[in-house]
Amino acid sequence: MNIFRILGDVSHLLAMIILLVKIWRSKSCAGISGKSQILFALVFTTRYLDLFTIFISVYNTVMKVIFLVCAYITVYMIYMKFHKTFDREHDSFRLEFLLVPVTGLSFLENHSFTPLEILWTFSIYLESVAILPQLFMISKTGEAETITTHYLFFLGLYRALYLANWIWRYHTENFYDQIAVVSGVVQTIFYCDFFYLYVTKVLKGKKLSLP
Amino acid sequence: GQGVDGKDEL
Repeated sequence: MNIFRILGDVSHLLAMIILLVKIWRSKSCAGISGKSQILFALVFTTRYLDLFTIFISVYNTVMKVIFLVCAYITVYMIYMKFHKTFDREHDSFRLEFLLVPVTGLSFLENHSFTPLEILWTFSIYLESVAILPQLFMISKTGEAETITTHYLFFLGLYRALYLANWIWRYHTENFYDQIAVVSGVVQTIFYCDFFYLYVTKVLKGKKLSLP
Repeated sequence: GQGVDGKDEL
């Protein structure tokens, strides 16, 4: 466990908490893509099946359970509790465009052809693109609430910190997982445009709106 | 490490 990994996990957790607090305080999920949140719930569900097969550490188990619970509460908030505030019209990204290639790729390119490993690979590939419905929604409406941009910032920061973690692990432990690294790079690239807008607009006190 | 049947990363 290195500093990048810990900070990465903390910013991932922080992102999810920011989103939940935003929805809970405003009693609204306006501007949030329910589809992205369903994908994240699917990501955690398919990735953390090893909770049932192996014990790694208390930290590992507790964090996996917290992530799962947060993801499902978020989906519940959007589709059940505050569903009237959900902007269904603008959340129009076609999920099959992500799910079909990701499923196919996880069968083709994995560490071993076993159910758990294929599901883990599926979750890694899916996570790298799961934010696209949310980014698509923002590009469609042309704006995002500031708190939503904080959520996106910490979610992107988490994966960027994991990249640093992998570089660190490669040099110190000779650890290298090609599937995770390649997907992680792809995932981080999707946030670059947003990071630029976040730094040039949101951090200067302006609302994120697209021209 | 990242074994086939369990992962230490989240």
